[in-house]
Amino acid sequence: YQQVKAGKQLSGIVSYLNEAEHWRVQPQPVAARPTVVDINDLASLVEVYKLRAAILVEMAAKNIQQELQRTKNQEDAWNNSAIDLVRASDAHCHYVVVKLFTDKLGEIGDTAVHSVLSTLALFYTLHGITQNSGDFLQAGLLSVPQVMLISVRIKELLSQLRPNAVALVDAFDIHDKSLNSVLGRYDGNVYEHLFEWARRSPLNSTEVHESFHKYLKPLRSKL
Amino acid sequence: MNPDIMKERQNATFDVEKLTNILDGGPEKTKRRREIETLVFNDPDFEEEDPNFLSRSERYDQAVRKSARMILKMREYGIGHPDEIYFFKKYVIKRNHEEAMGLHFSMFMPTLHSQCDPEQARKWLPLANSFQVVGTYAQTELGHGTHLRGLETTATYDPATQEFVLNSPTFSSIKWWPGGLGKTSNCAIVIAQLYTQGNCHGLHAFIVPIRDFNTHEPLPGIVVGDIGPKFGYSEVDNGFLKLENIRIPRENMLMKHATVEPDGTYVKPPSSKLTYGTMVFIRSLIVGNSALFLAKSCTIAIRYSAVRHQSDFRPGSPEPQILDYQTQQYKLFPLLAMAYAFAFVGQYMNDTYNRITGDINQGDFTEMPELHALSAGLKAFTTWATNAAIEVCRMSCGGHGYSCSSALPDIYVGFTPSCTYEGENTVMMLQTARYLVKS
Repeated sequence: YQQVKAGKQLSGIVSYLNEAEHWRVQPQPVAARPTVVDINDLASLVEVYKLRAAILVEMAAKNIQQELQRTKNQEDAWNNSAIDLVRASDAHCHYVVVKLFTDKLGEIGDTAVHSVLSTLALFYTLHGITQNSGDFLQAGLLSVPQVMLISVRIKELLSQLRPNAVALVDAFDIHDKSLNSVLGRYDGNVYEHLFEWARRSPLNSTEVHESFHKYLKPLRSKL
Repeated sequence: MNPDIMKERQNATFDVEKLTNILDGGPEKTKRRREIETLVFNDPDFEEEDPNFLSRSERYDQAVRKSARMILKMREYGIGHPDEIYFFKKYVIKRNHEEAMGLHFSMFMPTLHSQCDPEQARKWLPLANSFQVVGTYAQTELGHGTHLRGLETTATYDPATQEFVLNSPTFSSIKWWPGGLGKTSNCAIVIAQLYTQGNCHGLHAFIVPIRDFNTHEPLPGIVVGDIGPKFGYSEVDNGFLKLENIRIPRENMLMKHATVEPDGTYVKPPSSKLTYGTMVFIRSLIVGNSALFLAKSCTIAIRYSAVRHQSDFRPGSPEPQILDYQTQQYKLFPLLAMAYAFAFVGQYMNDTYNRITGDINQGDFTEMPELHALSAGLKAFTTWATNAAIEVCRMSCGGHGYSCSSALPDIYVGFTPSCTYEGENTVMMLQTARYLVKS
């Protein structure tokens, strides 16, 4: 952020800080900022995540400046901005994850797989917005009606994903012996195997546990 | 097969095998992974007791037995490529914290490879490859962890005898937590503050024998043992190591980069960014591991939700599958989507690391700082999210999620340490923030 403020052109994953600087320089009040977002268009949504990250990085950096002026101490200024800094990092990572998921779709040739993964990517992206809607609303990146629209869209996507849920976990191809889970068995025969599993418990190695003779029986005789 | 789950598979709109190939990185990799899987799961030597039914000592014993057998089998089967070793171990060890000699492979050997000078490599690599030396990596201390510069263990050079004197000056300096340190290893790479000619040169790595190579008895001046029962990781002898002014020859300091001359003169390494690479590699593994643990948890919760029926939508109608409830979908589908997201992030970090390592070998360090900073945040972001997600999966299985038969308790206790080891998550996020603000 400091290099961007000094006019330097960045490269790599943080280059968005240059774009955000340009985006913010528009002489427009926040409220009037263009928030044309197609909530079904991943590219548009990735852009919103990018701006969210950039704005939170800027907020954290500005907070450090204010603290520096107040405390005149770099370490104190940094520590007093730590909450904003972690929040900025989190937003940055979230942008990277959403961007990489979206980029991956471009590598997938099979139409059916591309379709189900696109639904997953869209769902992950929209769900992330609803979980962090405060950031997006506070930054003026989305409007309240748009956030409500997203909540409706998420419910539609749940139904859309439902038929493929089991197939999507099957695709992880985790062998039953690796999973070591009665509930997660590939064949789904849970109840009979849960019963069989319980019977192997060491506590069942004897029908009567020795504690009965050591403690319960003597107890009875005394009462 | 359960009729419900059979019906689910018939409803799928895509070819599961094709998606598996994408996750593996191609059909060939899927094929080879399954070959190794079959090799392990059909081998009677790898049969094991369900650890849920074993005491801690029995679990540790089984883990050492499997590790020892795995080493012989890998040679027998000619498993040599790093990816194949990873798969083979994954299937033998199942839960990657179950490996008694885990740090020998993941930290001790890579550090020898990357930080031994040629002479040291000729001496130590054959010993480590033949398991005459079983090693671990002792960096964390009782009172110090993520903030490495706070480590107190000292290594003071004595030019008269050309030896380093290693010492744990306080209780808080005792090495603590390294896996395999308690009972398994006879050697440790110890990270200590280097002192020569009265000056401190910061942290350096030293090969420290801790047990007699034949009798396995602790050596004089070495106090070593298990740190005691933990939330999980029952198979691992996380240990402590107290060094009481023990002496090691000058040649035991790893000297590929920084060196100490016989007279005690310290020669600085060309770039401090050399250790970035190992950290980035470990973090990309952790991100990939987040995806794996999340995939396991979602597999269990979603398959069980397809099988389990509960309550009724319409009076008099049969109980529906739990997976048909919107609330169950809203708990599990975001985690399913996240598992795929993290799988692809893990692939990206691994590919980027390999590309940049190639650049470094040509002396180009330019991209490493960014990847180092980004990988810290991604490690924190993915492990925090996965840690919470495993618990959601467990609770989504109702009462049976609390039973060890679900495997979810074990998956949780096996995963949660990754929010702390290799850098506590909050510190990792602040490390990324420092880079972002400087950018």
